[in-house]
Amino acid sequence: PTKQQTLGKFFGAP
Amino acid sequence: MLEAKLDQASILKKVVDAIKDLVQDCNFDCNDSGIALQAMDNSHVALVSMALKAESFQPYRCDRNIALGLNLTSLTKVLRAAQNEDMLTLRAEDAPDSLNLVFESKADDRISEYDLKLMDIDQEHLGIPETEYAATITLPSSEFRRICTDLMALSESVTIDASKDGVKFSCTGDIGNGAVTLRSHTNVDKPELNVDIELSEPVSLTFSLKYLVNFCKASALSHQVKICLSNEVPLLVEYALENQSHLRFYLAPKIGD
Repeated sequence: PTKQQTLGKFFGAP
Repeated sequence: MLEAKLDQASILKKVVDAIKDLVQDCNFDCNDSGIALQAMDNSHVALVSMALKAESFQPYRCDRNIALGLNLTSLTKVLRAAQNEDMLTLRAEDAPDSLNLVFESKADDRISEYDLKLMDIDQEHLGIPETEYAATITLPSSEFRRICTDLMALSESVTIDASKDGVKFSCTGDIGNGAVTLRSHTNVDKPELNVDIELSEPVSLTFSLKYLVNFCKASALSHQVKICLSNEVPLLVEYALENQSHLRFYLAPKIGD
């Protein structure tokens, strides 16, 4: 089973 | 003020068409280097990053940074009034409440002009780190679209495996399994059909096909698409335009618990 990640986990606030 | 003229309205029509189902309201950020957009979809799984460089316009003028808050459904309605071959001029004041669009036919003396109301959009900007991807695959955009739509008939997700043997797109669904494997391939007569795989280490990642199929609406912009992967980071799908302009999509992976 895989879980959809969101982008916030990878891309931070600039 | 902003004044930006495209020789062909089709560029903006295709860009907006490719992203309007992912993002509804977004800012077109205009400065002296061009017009940029960064927006995430509502679920924060996918991100669109567009850059139309000043060189893609002739002329291009933007004295101050201007954010054009646009509803893409509304923009689509106005752009429908432009023929693909029309010249398109965007104009806005420094603190605009509307965007002026002029479409000029090259064949006759027809000029049409529209004013589109703007909105205040408080947009969340993400910092996208510079990434050295482990695998960069360049392939015909029509081939990528075909793979994604074919596999979506079987499954919600696709696993992309890039290795020295090639790149394999595979899926598992209720009715069965499917897989498409591509190897590097050079077509001297038709370079737009080339497949190029650059690999520094093997990669295996799983993504939602629903989003990938959505990205493929940009296929009309470019014969080739570049997909960049590294383990456990978002996928980059890039459609290159002339003059270093581009339309990029990022997609967060699906990762095992």
